[in-house]
Amino acid sequence: VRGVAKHDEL
Amino acid sequence: MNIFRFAGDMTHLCSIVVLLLKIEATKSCAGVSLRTQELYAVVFVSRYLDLFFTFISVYNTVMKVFFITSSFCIIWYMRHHRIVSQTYDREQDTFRVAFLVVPCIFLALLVNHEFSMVEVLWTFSIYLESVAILPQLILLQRTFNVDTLTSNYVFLLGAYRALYILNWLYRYFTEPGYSQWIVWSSGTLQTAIYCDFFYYYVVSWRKNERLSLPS
Repeated sequence: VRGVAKHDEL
Repeated sequence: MNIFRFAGDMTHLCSIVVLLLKIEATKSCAGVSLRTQELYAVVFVSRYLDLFFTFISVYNTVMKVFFITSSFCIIWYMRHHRIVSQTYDREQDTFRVAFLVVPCIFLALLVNHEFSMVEVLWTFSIYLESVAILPQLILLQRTFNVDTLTSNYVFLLGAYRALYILNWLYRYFTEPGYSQWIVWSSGTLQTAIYCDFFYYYVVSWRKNERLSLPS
C-alpha cells in the first residue's frame, strides 16, 4: 500500500 | 471541506448532544448501551492520538476534543451519576465486546496503510467504529425500549453515515488521486448496520405505539 493516507476526516 | 462532510460532522455532533440532553433531562439512560458508548470512547481515543502529532485545522482539533470529552461524559453519567446510573439496563446489556475488539485489532495489524503504532491504532479505530453500534442494536432488540433513544438520535446517526458516503463520492469526483479503501469499506459496513438499527427502531416504535393505544 502506498504510504500513509492523509487523515483529514473525523 | 464540502457541504456533505460538514453536514455529516454536524449531525454526528448533534446526535451526541441529543443523547446527552436526553440523559440529563430525563435523568435516565434506560435503553442506552454503555458498551457501545465505551466502544465509541475507545474509537475516538485511538483515532485522535494524532492531536499530539499533526495539526490539520482549528475545526478539526475542536471537533476531536469534543468527541473525546462528550463520549467520556456519557460514560460518566451512565456509570457514576447517582440517579442516571440506576436506570442503566446492566442485565440486558451483556454483549461481549471482546468479540468485536479482538478481530478489529488483528485486522488492523494485517490490513493498514503503514505498519506504525499511530497508523495501526487509526486503522483499528476505523474498523471498530463500523461495528461499535452492535451492542446497542442487541440491547434494543432485547428491551424494545424506544423511550430514551429518541427518533432524533437514531435519525441523526443515520444521517451522519449517509452524508459521509455523499462526501466520499463528492471528493472522489472532485479531488484527483483521492482514494481511501479502508475508510470506504468500513463506512459502507457501518451504514448497513445503521440501516438495520433503524429498521429495528421503526419496528419497536410501532410495537410500542400499539401497546400504548387504549383498547
